[in-house]
Amino acid sequence: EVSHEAKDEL
Amino acid sequence: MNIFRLAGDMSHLFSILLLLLKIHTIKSCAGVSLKTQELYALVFATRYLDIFTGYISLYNTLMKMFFLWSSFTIVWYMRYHNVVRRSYDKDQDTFRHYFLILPCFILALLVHEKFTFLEVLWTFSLYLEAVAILPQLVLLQRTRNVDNLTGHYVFFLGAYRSFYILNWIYRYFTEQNYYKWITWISGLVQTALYADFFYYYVKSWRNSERLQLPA
Repeated sequence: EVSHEAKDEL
Repeated sequence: MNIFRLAGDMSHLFSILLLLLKIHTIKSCAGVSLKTQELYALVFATRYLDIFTGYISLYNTLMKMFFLWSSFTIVWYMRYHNVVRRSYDKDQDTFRHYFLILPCFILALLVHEKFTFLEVLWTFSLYLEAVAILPQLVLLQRTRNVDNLTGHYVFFLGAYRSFYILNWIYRYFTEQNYYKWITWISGLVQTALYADFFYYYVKSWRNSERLQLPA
């Protein structure tokens, strides 16, 4: 899963 | 991506499509708050700046472009389209939404994850989105009989963040050290503001009567 940092949510 | 987040994004997309349908087909924006639409345009403009700096997925980019395009299009329709703008009840949509923008910006300057330009704007957009629905809810209380499309629009807009809360719970339990206090608290506040609307919306649906919010 994407790390905590990246803003993968809209 | 999990089912809750997908449901949330689809609910959000659907709410905007409902509003675009209403405005584009019957050329009416009766019962819709221009102030809420302006706040949402500002939310997306300050949150989706990262489509220029990074790439996460095609889905992510396409959705952000749609949200940006649709929010500004709706504001344009309600301000300048000479048929649509006539159905905008300006004298009822009086919530001073500018009083929401400054406190959210100041709060973002004080409470954020990193003090960088993009991060502060991103945090600002979260705080602003939490309260952006207020002018619309106030307008619904004033316009006695709410038309179905507007009611459904607000319902799915509220439902999207509720699904996101389920998504955050799911990710908290399935991913290592996944936490986003600022996002979570903003999302809870945002959803809490809909509680009263949800109650009357479900009640009107079950009694199959028109949606009416108490003044």
